[in-house]
Amino acid sequence: MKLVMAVVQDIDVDAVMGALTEAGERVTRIASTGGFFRQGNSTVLCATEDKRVDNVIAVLKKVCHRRTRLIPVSLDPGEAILTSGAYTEVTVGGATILVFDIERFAQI
Amino acid sequence: MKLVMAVVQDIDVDAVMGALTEAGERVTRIASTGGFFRQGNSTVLCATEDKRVDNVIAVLKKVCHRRTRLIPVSLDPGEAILTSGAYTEVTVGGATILVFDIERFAQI
Amino acid sequence: MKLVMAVVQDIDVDAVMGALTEAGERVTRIASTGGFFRQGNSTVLCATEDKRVDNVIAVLKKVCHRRTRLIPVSLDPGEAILTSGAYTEVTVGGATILVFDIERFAQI
Ligand SMILES: Nc1ncnc2c1ncn2[C@@H]1O[C@@H]2COP(=O)(O)O[C@H]3[C@@H](O)[C@H](n4cnc5c(N)ncnc54)O[C@@H]3COP(=O)(O)O[C@H]2[C@H]1O
Ligand SMILES: Nc1ncnc2c1ncn2[C@@H]1O[C@@H]2COP(=O)(O)O[C@H]3[C@@H](O)[C@H](n4cnc5c(N)ncnc54)O[C@@H]3COP(=O)(O)O[C@H]2[C@H]1O
Ligand SMILES: Nc1ncnc2c1ncn2[C@@H]1O[C@@H]2COP(=O)(O)O[C@H]3[C@@H](O)[C@H](n4cnc5c(N)ncnc54)O[C@@H]3COP(=O)(O)O[C@H]2[C@H]1O
Repeated sequence: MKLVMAVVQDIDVDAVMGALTEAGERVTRIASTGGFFRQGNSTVLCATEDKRVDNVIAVLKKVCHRRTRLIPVSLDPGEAILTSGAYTEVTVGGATILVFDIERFAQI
Repeated sequence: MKLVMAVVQDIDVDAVMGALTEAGERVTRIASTGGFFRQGNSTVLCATEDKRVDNVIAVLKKVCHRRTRLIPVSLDPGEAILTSGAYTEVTVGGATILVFDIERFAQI
Repeated sequence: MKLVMAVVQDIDVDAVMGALTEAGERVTRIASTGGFFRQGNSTVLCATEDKRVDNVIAVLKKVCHRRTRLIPVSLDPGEAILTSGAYTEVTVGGATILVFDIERFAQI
């Protein structure tokens, strides 16, 4: 068994949950916050059989979309009101995916 | 050291935290959401010595209870109001338990 | 790639996020609750290259501070109002750090 842990954008997470569930996978979602934007996103956990990991990743690829976000040039979480108009584009990934080996799996 | 990660029902989580703490374990709880019911549950993290993993699992077995939930036959999160009266029974486990090897553990 | 997972005190988490981001790391934060105090803390996730783990831990050491908390002698989460005045000191760590091996890492 492997754990697929993926940080995804909130805008995609309902589709992620639905697609994985429809594929017969069990999935759990956790609300999280990104360290750079300091905005909400989601961390999705999907423990599955080794042979199904490729499919879980394929589903994530299909459903999660990269987007470009404009952020103020001097990104300072303390600076809520912008005094200058300078922005830069940052690409936010569809998903950051981590796969871990599960040593022991039990459902009780 | 191993990490025991368990998804448990909210109705059992206070008992889980209390029982593990009383057993001398350290435990952290995270609010989570199930992909199927789209309802709140909890993900509990307990990092412990290899030889104590069996006991942590035994505590979870004792304190977490399987329950049967009635859900509408056409489970569609978008369909808030039921037009038909057809239900099906779904068993929700006491706990889904994943054990991981911790490569390095430090308390600072 | 390794996952550094650290439970830190909420009072330190903004500094943790800022310091790790400034060090070029990507980091995700999750709101969590301690099993003993039943109070909020944060679980920080930082997936990074093997050779950068030591630096991530060094940043956590620098930014997270141990503190002493006074708690009522008969810590009973159900007892909100204290009838006696007996307290004991509990040391809360700067951080509890777990490092896991990531079998597969992908950004899509
Ligand atoms: N230290 C830094 N220096 C320069 N640019 C930075 C940076 N940290 C993040 N960014 C950029 O900002 C985007 C949003 O990052 P955030 O930390 O809010 O939100 C992140 C974070 O919550 C999570 N994440 C990504 N990689 C991670 C990792 N290695 N470990 C833990 N969480 C990660 O996934 C979200 C999206 O990440 P993604 O890489 O697609 O997109 C990132 C990346 O393009
Ligand atoms: N391998 C895994 N990886 C990650 N998280 C896992 C997991 N196995 C279980 N979980 C988590 O534990 C909760 C209870 O799962 P359980 O299998 O006991 O009870 C499940 C199961 O009986 C059923 N179910 C879940 N997904 C299904 C699916 N794709 N097809 C059919 N039935 C499903 O609905 C119940 C509630 O599921 P829900 O998703 O709301 O909530 C799940 C989910 O949050
Ligand atoms: N092995 C582990 N696995 C999972 N999570 C872990 C962990 N070790 C620490 N944590 C997390 O880090 C927080 C701080 O733990 P620390 O050991 O520094 O500081 C702890 C410790 O000094 C004490 N403590 C915790 N559990 C205890 C127990 N079963 N018996 C006696 N003292 C306990 O109370 C402080 C606050 O604990 P609290 O549970 O509220 O909050 C804990 C918990 O959320």
